[in-house]
Amino acid sequence: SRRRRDENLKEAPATPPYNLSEYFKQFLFPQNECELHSFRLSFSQLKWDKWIIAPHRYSPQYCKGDCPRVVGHRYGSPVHTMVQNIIYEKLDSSVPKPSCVPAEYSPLSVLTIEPDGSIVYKEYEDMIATKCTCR
Amino acid sequence: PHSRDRVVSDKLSGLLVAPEDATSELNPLLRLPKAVRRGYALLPPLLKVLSDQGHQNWESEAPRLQPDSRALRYMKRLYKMSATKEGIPKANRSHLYNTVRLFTPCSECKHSHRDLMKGDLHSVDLLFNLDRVTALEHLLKSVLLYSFDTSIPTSSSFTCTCHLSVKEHDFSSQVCPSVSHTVAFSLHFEVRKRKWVEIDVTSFLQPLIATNRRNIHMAVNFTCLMGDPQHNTKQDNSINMALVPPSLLLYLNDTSEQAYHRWNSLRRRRKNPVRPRRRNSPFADIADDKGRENPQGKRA
Repeated sequence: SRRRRDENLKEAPATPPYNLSEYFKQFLFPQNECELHSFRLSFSQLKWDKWIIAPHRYSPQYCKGDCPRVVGHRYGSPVHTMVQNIIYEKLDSSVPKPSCVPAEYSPLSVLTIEPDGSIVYKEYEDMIATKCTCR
Repeated sequence: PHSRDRVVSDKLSGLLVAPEDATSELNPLLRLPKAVRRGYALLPPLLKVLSDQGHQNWESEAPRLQPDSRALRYMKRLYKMSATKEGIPKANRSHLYNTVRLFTPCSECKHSHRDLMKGDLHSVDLLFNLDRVTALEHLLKSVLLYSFDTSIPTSSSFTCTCHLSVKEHDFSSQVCPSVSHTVAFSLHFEVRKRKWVEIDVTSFLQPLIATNRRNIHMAVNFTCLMGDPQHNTKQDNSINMALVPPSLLLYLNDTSEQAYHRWNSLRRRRKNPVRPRRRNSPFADIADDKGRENPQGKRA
């Protein structure tokens, strides 16, 4: 990899020196790989704010990106993920490649008005994605 | 078994949905197996609307009863104490409950002097309808919540007596049941800025709620004297509390899958701490591939 990097250096486009670290990064970290993306909504957009008192905003986040061919342990993926990749590439391409999905969540507290006018505070499990994986 | 293979399980609502191609036109409720439909009806509204989005127009639903503004203010304060700005339950809160329900009385019934207990001029019957409490929500604590009105001077001290009795349903009178068992106690406290008084009635209500009683009739008389009774005996200092009916607060532990179980997630986090992906170290990937202790990796 050092020789390839040297060659690349020779062919490097005339980028101004100050973003060299960005330049290196594109070789070390492939772009568009599976990653957590932030997404924020407000319940008023869904017209639910009449009965959802809090929170006003909710950030569920989401996972998006390519799963590398050899997933390895970077995503904590089980061995099955690599097997599925091999099935897709060598045996049956109708079997989908591993997908970029949430691996861990955090809970969300919600304050709502019930139909009978009572008020309920409840903590819900798994409402905010915090980590992504390929599987 | 083939159809079962193709069943789609929807983690978010915990529902099993029948094969998609055969049922998509049916009314969503018809599509669910009977037992699940019963559970579905008791799903918290948030999960119901998440499951139903696009199948049911929530706008056309019957208008909701608006809660009492004081009750709403109290619950907003509880929310701020329990969750961060992003709505995540605060980690430093060590409370066991993951659900708190506040009910305001749905009907009042004043007793005539004839059958009041002697000296009990302000007794009011209150009916709380607890239908929204599900079978998986287990009672941890129940509190009667009194709010003082703003005209009372702050940091005044009070001595209050409270007569509390639970009524069995008297079928001869449709609304006003007869007395069954009663408890009386007195409190001495000082009203701070917040002007709320919580009276713990857990031991009193526990047997009722544990036997799935959902209509709780209570006669409550709450009379307060301002200041300390030893020093002044003037009656004109009494504050007529019974006019402001209390709300009923239930602290519950919801054991359903959708509810957040604080202790489980702490245990899970302790079992496998997650090492964040280090972007700033150029060798992160290599270290990851070699360094991470993954039993499967080692065995492979």
